[in-house]
Amino acid sequence: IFGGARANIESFPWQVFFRSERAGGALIDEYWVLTAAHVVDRSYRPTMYTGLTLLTGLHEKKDQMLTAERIFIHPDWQQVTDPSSRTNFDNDIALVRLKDPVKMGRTVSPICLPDSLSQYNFSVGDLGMISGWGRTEKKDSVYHLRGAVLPVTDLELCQEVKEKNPKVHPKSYIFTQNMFCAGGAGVDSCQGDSGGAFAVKKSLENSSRFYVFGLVSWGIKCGTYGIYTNVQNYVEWIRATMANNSAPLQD
Amino acid sequence: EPTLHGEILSPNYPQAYPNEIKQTWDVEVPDGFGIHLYFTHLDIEVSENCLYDSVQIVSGGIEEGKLCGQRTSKNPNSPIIEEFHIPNNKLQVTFTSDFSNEERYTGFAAYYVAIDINECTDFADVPCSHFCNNFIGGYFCSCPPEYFLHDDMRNCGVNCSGDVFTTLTGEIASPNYPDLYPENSRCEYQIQLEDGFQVVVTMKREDFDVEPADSQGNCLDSLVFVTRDRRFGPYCGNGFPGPLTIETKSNTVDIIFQTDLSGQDKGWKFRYHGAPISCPKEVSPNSIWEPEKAKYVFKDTVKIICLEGFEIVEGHSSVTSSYSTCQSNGKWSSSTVRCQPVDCGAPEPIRNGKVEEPADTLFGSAVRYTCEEPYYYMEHEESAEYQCSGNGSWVNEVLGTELPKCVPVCGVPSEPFAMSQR
Repeated sequence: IFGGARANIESFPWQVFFRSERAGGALIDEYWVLTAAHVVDRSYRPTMYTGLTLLTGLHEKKDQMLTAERIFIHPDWQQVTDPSSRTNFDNDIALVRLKDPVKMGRTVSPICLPDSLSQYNFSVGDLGMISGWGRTEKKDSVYHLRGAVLPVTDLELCQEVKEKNPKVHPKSYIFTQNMFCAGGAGVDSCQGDSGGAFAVKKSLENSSRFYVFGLVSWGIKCGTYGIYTNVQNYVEWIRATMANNSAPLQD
Repeated sequence: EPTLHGEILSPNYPQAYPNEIKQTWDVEVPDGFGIHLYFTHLDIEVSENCLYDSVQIVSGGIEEGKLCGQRTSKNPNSPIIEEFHIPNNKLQVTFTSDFSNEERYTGFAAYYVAIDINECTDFADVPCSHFCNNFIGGYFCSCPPEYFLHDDMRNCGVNCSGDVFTTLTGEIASPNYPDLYPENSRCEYQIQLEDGFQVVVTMKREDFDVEPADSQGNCLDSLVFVTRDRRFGPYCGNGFPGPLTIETKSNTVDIIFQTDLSGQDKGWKFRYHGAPISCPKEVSPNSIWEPEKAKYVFKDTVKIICLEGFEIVEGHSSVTSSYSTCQSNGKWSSSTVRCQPVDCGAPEPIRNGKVEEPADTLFGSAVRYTCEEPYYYMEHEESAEYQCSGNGSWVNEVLGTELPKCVPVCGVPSEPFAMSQR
């Protein structure tokens, strides 16, 4: 997280830590973690943790460990042989079905899924929250969870970011309506934050809740603007996948 | 040894008998005979009432005659001057003379022969109840057709026993009814119906005419109905003295009609029918019977249906209905069936929530589920309360038997994220 601050997990109780990929995810249900497709497209059984603020002594935190039972990558996500040269992050969304249900509490609770109805729409300027243990201005990764608040911006701002990647020409990146841009003023997500939730607070039906409107997907340069998967476009797929795979996997 | 005839002569006969003498002859003929004693000569001093000299004939302690004086035959064709017919096979003849006779008397000459007694007519007592047959030296009794001679060889009775009535309805009458019933008889009949029926006897008062009771109230002739454990009667008199309908409560009834030697009357007749044994209507609480009847009888089968929320526990299983059949002994085959309240048992626990400990788990009881707030909430608000239903399940108005679901509360962090504004 660039431009963020230390945060306690109680502020982001949906935050899931993917150990081997050093990435994030968002708990959306007792059995389901929402993350970016590129986090899990090479990992069949990722190990995850929940309810953590600090990443120290993970081997002792078995009770906070989540075991994946099955991974559902969006069918339109395109696999590539060299992820470092990927330019197409369209449909960067995946679901992880957990083997056992997660026990909710003060440090662990899910984030709400938005609906496709207009009342859930968000627009440029709306503030969102991101969190993760990814790269900061000073460190490649951190042990203490960090969080940040950042606005949704025009997608063009993300398209205008210039960065020299020897493997990829900036013009070759693909931008679609399944993405939105957020950031500015140095607040951004970065490597290691992928898959984490872009949470937006919405007041609906007399209650104020955080909804997962985006997933940290990619960016050209950390600390500028980042591109997030527009979750609202995938709500139907998410719900259908969850509904169709609600039963535990038979051996 | 008894002889069939003999001669008795006064002492010294035909010479004058001596003074002051007393001689006795014991005459005996075989049993079954009487004695014909006759005198052919009689010449004994005469005196008033034969006080001085006499010949006395005694039989059975009774003086049959006392003779004295001179007699001659009135019948020129017969030598008999005096005779006695003794209906007995023994007699005693005693000749007595006093101390002095003024004249010479020659005494008497008498003869006896055994004669046949007509036992059927010669005695005041009737020796046979029906027909008497005399023969020389005895008699025998005989009976009309359909009668038999009792072991006493004097009385006739009717062989009226042995009839067994097995049809569900019937009429039974005393022998010869409505003519006079036989004396000296004991008629035993039996009504034997199949199990499950009781014999009901119906008697019209006027159809009963049996020799009335004696002064002590004992029936001389009587009609009695006997079951295994009850006795109806004895009945006698003119007009039936008992209840006109007798419910015997038994499928087997013995009918005993006993008559004595005398007093023949018209007798009796009655009808009977088999009434099915009834079983009591004892509907246990919380159940209904199908079909519902005012009275249940043998072989009736009822379905005992428990009201909603009640069941019949049989071992480890339970059912909501059962069958019971009215048995031949008037009892139900399943007399212990009781409908008990359905017990839903302890409500199942749910994940991420709990259920209050119910005070009662029987039909109609209610339990309430709650979720672990604030991190879980109940998926359906109305699904908290469950009631114990008639089928033994806890049921919710919305979810039925499905358990409530506690789902996580989303999007509500327990601590706000505070970031100082740059």
